[in-house]
Amino acid sequence: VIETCQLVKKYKLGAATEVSALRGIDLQVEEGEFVAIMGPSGSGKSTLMNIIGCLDVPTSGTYRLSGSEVSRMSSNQLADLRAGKIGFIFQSFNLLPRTTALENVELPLNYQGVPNARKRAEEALEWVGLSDRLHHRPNELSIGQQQRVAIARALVTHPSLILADEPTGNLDTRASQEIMSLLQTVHRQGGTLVLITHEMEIGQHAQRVVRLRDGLLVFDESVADP
Amino acid sequence: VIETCQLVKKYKLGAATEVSALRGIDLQVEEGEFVAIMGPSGSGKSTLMNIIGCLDVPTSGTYRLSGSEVSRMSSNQLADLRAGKIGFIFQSFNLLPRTTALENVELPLNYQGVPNARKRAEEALEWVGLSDRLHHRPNELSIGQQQRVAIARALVTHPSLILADEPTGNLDTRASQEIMSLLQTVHRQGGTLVLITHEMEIGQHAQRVVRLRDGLLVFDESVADP
Ligand SMILES: Nc1ncnc2c1ncn2[C@@H]1O[C@H](COP(=O)(O)OP(=O)(O)OP(=O)(O)O)[C@@H](O)[C@H]1O
Ligand SMILES: Nc1ncnc2c1ncn2[C@@H]1O[C@H](COP(=O)(O)OP(=O)(O)OP(=O)(O)O)[C@@H](O)[C@H]1O
Ligand SMILES: [Mg+2]
Ligand SMILES: [Mg+2]
Repeated sequence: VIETCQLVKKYKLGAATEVSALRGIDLQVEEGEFVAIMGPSGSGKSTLMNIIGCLDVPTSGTYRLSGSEVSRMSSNQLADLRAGKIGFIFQSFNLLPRTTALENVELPLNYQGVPNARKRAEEALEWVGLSDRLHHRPNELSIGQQQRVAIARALVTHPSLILADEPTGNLDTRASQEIMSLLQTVHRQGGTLVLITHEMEIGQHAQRVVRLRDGLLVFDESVADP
Repeated sequence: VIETCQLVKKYKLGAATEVSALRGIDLQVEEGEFVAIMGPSGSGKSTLMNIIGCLDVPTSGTYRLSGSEVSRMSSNQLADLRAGKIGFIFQSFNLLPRTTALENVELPLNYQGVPNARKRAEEALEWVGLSDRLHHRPNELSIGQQQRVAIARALVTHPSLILADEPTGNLDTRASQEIMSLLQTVHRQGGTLVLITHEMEIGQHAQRVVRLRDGLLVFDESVADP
């Protein structure tokens, strides 16, 4: 479902400096796979995830999603993908600040015109243990609670591809385990799951681990049955 | 150096809802101690830290910092404390968005009128491994890099009290270890260090672990020599 070929991403900073965040990434993910992306801070994980999630474009290289070349898609097609087919859990949450937890989770359902949006959003917040925080805005929640609202928002549309960028970074062990079992359930129901983590215990839940270092793929192996 | 008595913090949400984030906290920290504050997501760790760091006031209860009751301090005294004596590493970094990493770290030194501010800021960014990112603004840095800029900014004034809220949450193992040895060095030089973490391996670096659950202190013990 994901096929990248020689993905390169360069950032220009002023006239003299250029940062190569990705230096030619070839990554293939089959439908229904669970892949963990690991690597040091600054190695290019979020940059790669943003391109896979159609939120950013590479400097060069190709990216085919479910067989279609993304660079040739219309902005409507991309918006559709982002709203319904792909569930994106951002490393910095990206919640709407003046909107409650419930409204933030309801938003993608309203965008798609799904009936019963409020009820489904309440359910998603229950999956992540936040039933008693529905009417809090992001700045009225702890950081780990904000992260869980972002997770509920990504899963509420039942997307077929879930891209999770460090979904447990701000959670205690028990909340982390609850989120991982939630993601495992979604994966068992047939979803494709790509998850960035710097925690070994979290990466071990995956079937396959891919490692980035300085914008290059240095490791790509299936792990023993998790 | 820190002495709280029955600290309570309540948030009112609309007319009907009240959240008790802290329900009567008694915490005493001696000068030169290294204490880890742990506990589930939403248990009140950041709320407690913000009161200790004089960034928030309790609903009731007393807080004495180096023997002085904080609620009786003038706003100038509080600003002085926050600028020079207390180094605060925020869980969400709180960097100035339109300012480079170097300028963000230099800011507290300029506020104090310290000479050689630029050189000292460069040094602090070297301690956290970001010498090659001095002129990047926060949105031109990875999340873990932003966290390390926040750490450099807190340490550059050589504060006597360091309050670190999840300083390694977004870092890989190696970068985490580098930050912990940096904090250990500061502690060995006589600093008082209060560190919030949800990671057991990080908590084990401390001499004493304090656990919060639902706004109450449920555990407070010295750990074996780390
Ligand atoms: N401004 C606010 N208004 C209402 N409730 C709030 C506000 N800020 C925090 N809370 C609530 O107070 C509780 C404690 O929040 P706090 O940020 O201290 O938790 P925490 O232990 O730091 O959590 P985490 O590990 O997720 O960062 C949470 O349940 C949160 O929902
Ligand atoms: N807008 C930008 N301009 C310039 N450089 C950037 C920009 N965004 C990212 N970078 C750089 O690209 C590199 C990769 O960043 P990225 O966010 O993908 O790393 P990461 O692996 O997700 O790190 P972390 O684990 O800390 O989140 C970093 O070194 C960063 O400094
Ligand atoms: Mg990242
Ligand atoms: Mg917190």
